[in-house]
Amino acid sequence: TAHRHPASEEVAFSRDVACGQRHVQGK
Amino acid sequence: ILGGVDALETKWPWQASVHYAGFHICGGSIIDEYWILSAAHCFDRNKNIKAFDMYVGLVDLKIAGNHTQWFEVNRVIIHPTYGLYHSIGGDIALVQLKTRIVFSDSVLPICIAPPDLTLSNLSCWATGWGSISRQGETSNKLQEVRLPLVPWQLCRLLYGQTDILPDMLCAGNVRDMKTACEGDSGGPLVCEFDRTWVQIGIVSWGQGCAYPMYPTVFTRVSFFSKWIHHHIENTPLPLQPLPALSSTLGAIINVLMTSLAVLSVL
Repeated sequence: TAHRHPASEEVAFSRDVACGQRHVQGK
Repeated sequence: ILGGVDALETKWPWQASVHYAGFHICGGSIIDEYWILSAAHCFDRNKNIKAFDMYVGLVDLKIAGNHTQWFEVNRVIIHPTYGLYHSIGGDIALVQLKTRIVFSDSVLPICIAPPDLTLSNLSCWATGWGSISRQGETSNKLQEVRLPLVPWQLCRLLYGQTDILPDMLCAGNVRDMKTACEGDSGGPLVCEFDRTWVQIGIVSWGQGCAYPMYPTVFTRVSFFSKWIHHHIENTPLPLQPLPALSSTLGAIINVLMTSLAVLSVL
């Protein structure tokens, strides 16, 4: 299984935008 | 990308296109409002940095959309081990833009894989505007392909023990001819972890594009994540051009400043 690291360890360099969170549209 | 399909506009919002002298030459990924991650070999020493342009918010290379942004390059940082232990080893470059990226639904940063990320049973995707056939045909539409990771030891068996270094990882669907190709270099290999997308690879090299036994070799991003952090956190932001003052406005400011100086003395 993939070992996901705690959210606090994820790296978001930009102040205002979380990384890796693409916009999801409802169907 | 071989064996891929056209990507929808907001699906890979971190994808960037590296242009040189007006033409797409490589991919890249947005990792910060001022930084694009790409491959070192896209920025060979004999290239003029002023001839590079970066595009984000792009799906069709020939059509700028509402979210398309264009940037000039302020500086390119190549990893010091590039080409040192392997002709294309250490194949990673950080590109600092002259101005900041404005984020939107179509333009977003990707997360960088942490140093100790474990890779197994992941769903990973590569994207790019590179060749779509072994004959070198290209597409203006961004292509996406799901690529299984190839175990590192197996990749070493396929390519040879000395060709695959610890800073590399391999992925590709050798049975269905799904892989990255020329022009995809610098682009991201991303995987989803609990609805968060993380970049684990940078398209780097391979034995051609369509040799069945040879997967694509990627720069292993987790190997360089500390280096990436270090430079993004310690590199000064580019100097911003000051707005030109009209002579009248400049004169008024001068008078005000002089008045304030006089008042402070009194």
